[in-house]
Amino acid sequence: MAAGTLYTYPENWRAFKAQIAAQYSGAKLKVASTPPAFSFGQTNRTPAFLSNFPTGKVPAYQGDDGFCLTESNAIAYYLCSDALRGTSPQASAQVLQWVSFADADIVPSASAWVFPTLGIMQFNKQATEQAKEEMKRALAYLNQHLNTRTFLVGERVSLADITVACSLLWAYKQVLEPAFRQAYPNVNRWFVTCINQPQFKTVLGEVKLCEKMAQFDA
Amino acid sequence: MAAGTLYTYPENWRAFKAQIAAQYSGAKLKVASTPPAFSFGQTNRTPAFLSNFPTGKVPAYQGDDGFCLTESNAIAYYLCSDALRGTSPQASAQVLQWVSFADADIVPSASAWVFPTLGIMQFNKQATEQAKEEMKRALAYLNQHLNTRTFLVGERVSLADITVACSLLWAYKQVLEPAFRQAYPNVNRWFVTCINQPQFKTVLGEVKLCEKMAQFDA
Amino acid sequence: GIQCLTQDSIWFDKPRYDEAERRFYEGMNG
Repeated sequence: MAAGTLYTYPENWRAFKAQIAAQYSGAKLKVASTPPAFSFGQTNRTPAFLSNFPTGKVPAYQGDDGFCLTESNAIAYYLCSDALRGTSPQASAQVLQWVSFADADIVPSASAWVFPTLGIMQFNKQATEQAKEEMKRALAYLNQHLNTRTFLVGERVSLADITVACSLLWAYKQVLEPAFRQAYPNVNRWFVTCINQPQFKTVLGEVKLCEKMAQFDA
Repeated sequence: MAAGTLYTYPENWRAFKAQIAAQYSGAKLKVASTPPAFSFGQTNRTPAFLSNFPTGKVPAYQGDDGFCLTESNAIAYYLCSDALRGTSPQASAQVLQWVSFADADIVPSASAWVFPTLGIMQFNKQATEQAKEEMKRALAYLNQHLNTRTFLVGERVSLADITVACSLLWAYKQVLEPAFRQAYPNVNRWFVTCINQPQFKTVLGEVKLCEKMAQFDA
Repeated sequence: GIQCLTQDSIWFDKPRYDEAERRFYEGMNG
């Protein structure tokens, strides 16, 4: 079982994937996200950090055995149990299909929509409207898939659920208000089921779905 | 061993990943990319296709056993042999790290730089200059990694090399002219080694590295 | 922590590139 340290900054949904995976697999994971253990923007620019992680990006994982890994999907995969990765060639490929889908078809539009509401990116009306349309497409596809399924791959939580749920986390917390998300009941049911799993809850705490679509925070 | 059909359009570098993986693993892969087998924009909008692949995107894989899969990384992974995926937990995680790196840190800037030269998108000077800088960063990181390695993970070709090489394919063919790429000799050596592998060659044919940086195609 | 979210490379324009690529290759394939 893997054991090591995850370097990240607080509230990093990418790091949550690895943390939740570790909750399921039992991997011993220390999280270094606040000083003195780790200060984003400083620690990750030190020669010591860059010698292990040349890009300086986080999340970054260092095993107690010295093994270093970057890219959140790779770290989450490494910290998973076999069950989470998919227990057949088909299932493990389907898990990766959803992981790719999250990065390709959810994260760009979720970020474009949510970041201005967090005040961390300039608001652009056209970009936000387009992001909404992209998000509708992704949610419709997910909703159709979850119409006859509890989880994305197989009968239990897998890395697919962990990854897609984390990529939707900020959208549900900030902008997917009831009037918007009501068109995707299967996705809502699936998301709530996920965040209420003890392993998710330990990492995410109580996740409150937004009651009103947050507007950009000037 | 997997056996099935890959739906795509000709010269789709994303589909190449799966095709090359199949060459290594021995998976029996039929490629449907031209009429009458498959016409991009028509066949992928038919109810029959959409019932298997709701997003209508390609590449899309359908096994002879009926198993369907989308997302090029998932398809390539499925068609791989265990050796290509990495033969240890560390190696398989490192393979996925490079797969993520390709999608996150190469494809966006390669697309921004190359698309205008193919006439796919409007030229934008600022976007192109930014893309060049991002490409330099990615190539520098790769060059450092390959300074003491022949391949990206382990001692032999893995899905990491297949994925990263394919994500750089159009950049080497169109814009990475000798004056630009000379700063990354290890990457150049590695790329040429890859494309000269019989399995790569069968799929890509003779890849000619550009002699002059292509300009946007008005 | 929130501000750090913008540190990660996010391809905001990806949908636009996907659309352009799709049109181009649909066009090429008649």
